[in-house]
Amino acid sequence: RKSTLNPNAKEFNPRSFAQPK
Amino acid sequence: QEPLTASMLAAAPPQEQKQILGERLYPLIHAMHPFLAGKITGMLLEIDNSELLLMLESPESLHSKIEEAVAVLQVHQMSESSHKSA
Repeated sequence: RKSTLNPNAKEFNPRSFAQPK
Repeated sequence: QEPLTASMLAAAPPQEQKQILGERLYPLIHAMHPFLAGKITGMLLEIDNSELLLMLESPESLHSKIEEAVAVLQVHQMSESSHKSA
């Protein structure tokens, strides 16, 4: 039980992410 | 893209700070895990901003945290599918 990460966290929606060329 | 600093972050409203951090983290996570990037980014954004800033400056610690998130997700998904409630 060392991980503090929550698998139920809300998904992040990027606003400005563009695919790298 | 200029590096994100604590003062840049502090100038933004709290809700916006997570979005800013997420915008920086997402492409890095997407490069490793394209299909899980949104979920992993969301999980990492629950970490303190100061720690996230350190991670953005340290690819190694970011990578290990990403792998930790993937592992947590996999365990979670396995237990979800084995419960079959509802």
